[in-house]
Amino acid sequence: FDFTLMVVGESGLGKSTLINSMFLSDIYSNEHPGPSLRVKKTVAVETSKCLLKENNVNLSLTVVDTPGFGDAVDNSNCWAPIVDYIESKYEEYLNAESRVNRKIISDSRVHCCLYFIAPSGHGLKPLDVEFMQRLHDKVNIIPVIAKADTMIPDECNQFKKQILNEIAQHKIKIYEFPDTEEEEEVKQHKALKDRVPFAVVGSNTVIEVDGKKLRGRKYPWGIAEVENLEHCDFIALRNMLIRTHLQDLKEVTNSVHYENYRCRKLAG
Amino acid sequence: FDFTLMVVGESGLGKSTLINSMFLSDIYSNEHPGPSLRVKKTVAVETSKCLLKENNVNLSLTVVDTPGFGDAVDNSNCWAPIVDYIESKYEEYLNAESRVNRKIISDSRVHCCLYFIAPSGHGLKPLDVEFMQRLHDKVNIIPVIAKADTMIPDECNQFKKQILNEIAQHKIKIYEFPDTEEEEEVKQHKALKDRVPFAVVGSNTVIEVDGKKLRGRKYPWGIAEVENLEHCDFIALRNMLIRTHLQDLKEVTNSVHYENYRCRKLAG
Ligand SMILES: Nc1nc2c(ncn2[C@@H]2O[C@H](COP(=O)(O)OP(=O)(O)O)[C@@H](O)[C@H]2O)c(=O)[nH]1
Ligand SMILES: Nc1nc2c(ncn2[C@@H]2O[C@H](COP(=O)(O)OP(=O)(O)O)[C@@H](O)[C@H]2O)c(=O)[nH]1
Repeated sequence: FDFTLMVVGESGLGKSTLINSMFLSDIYSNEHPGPSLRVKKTVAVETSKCLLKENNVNLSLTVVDTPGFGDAVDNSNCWAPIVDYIESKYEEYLNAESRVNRKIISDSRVHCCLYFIAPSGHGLKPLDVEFMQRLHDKVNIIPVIAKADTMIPDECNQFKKQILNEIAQHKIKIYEFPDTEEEEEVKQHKALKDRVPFAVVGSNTVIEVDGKKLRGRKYPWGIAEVENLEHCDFIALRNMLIRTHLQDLKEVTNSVHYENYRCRKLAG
Repeated sequence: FDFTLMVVGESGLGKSTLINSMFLSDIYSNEHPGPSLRVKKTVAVETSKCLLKENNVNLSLTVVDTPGFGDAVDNSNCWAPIVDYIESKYEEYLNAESRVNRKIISDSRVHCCLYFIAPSGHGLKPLDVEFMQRLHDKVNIIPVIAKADTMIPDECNQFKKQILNEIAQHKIKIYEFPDTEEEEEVKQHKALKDRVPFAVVGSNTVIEVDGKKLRGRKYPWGIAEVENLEHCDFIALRNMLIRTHLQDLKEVTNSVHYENYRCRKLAG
């Protein structure tokens, strides 16, 4: 099972920590540091591959990161190398499809783009809007609110509403988690969907609380627990991204975004 | 007693909240919202005045804010209107000084610039460096780490060291709190100075904890207390800025930064 996940957002939003937390794997480590520690003069697009086992399924995961995005004084067009990368993958796939022997196409198209929004508390930044407007018709965008432990519950709810309003206002189409067909899951599924955009906290530090080991961030005033749904939406994002919607993300990429590309390409 | 405080930093760093917290006054309110809610196409420089009483001293405080700073996709030269403002105030003072009747000069020069650094956890952004390099010889810069409750103690200490290293590396001269001459205060004073750059948390929400009323941010995992020195450096910043160093900030502005301006001006 091939899956390519792209991660985009300015430096310092906890992207590397979150990716490591989600896959419980040191995709980023001292030997292979996160994008913010591989400073570039211009935006680069780089990939790391790893093999994971999720629920007894072998997942060949490719993580695409974009060091330098949003980090300069002048960020004009910093999305261009990202658009080029995504389209080059559609181009590769198109070429592979049009060969005679098409049975063994490996799918390296970007199936999902996690876009990290800084927890400013106000709304989307101009760069966030530019990026999403230019990529929503090319890749599945899942916006996440980074470092959600920066916000108290009221602020977070307010911020989510504001973001969804602006997304609607700018006619941005983010990935929609389809409803489940399983009767007994409908209610639980809706509860998870209602948390969009997911406000996440990541951590690879294990802390012991009352004999239990859990991942979290230990502040002088308490511990923000990564896997506690009352603290943040990490579990919701992880489940929907890795357990329930991996297949749908691939299908939408193939039947919507890739088709868009083919149409644009054929139209000339 | 006239004092002008400039506040600079991108939108959403808690600047308005901090200013209101420091002066326990609604300098920003629904009628006069903070800079991030007065969105501009280009960086504006705006002032608000208020009269405060601190320790029985009447303080005529002018807060200068800079909505739009760092918020665009392209932030090239976003510091220019700020440099212009500061120098225009030196120009005004110079003209007032050169008049015959110079006894009643009101001092509207910028005595201190609080520069807000986003708590990325990595280091200074290129824009932070640009701003401080261009303004450190024009105004007293006091860098503060915004929303310090985003960081756990180790991260915060690491971040402070990183920032001080980069400031030294780029030969940036931030305002130095001079040592106190009071024997019994030396130790306490040094303890406060050692916290530079101050990592601040602001809040205007009063929460009741064990019968005590205190200002803080109430998370599901605990309350980050603004005035608790074990939680952040708010008290250190507020005391040094308003109680002990107001006079020194004015003197350094006059004898160092204003003098620099006069020399540059005379040199042509
Ligand atoms: N408050 C908070 N800090 C985080 C979180 N995740 C990571 N961090 C911290 O933020 C800093 C930057 O994290 P990193 O993963 O390198 O961010 P990246 O630059 O986006 O890859 C580090 O000090 C992390 O420990 C989070 O969920 N909340
Ligand atoms: N985590 C955290 N959030 C804060 C702090 N101060 C303010 N905020 C929140 O950050 C958001 C923006 O604050 P605001 O003062 O308007 O920031 P400004 O845009 O820089 O003026 C609001 O939701 C505030 O409640 C703080 O010290 N820590």
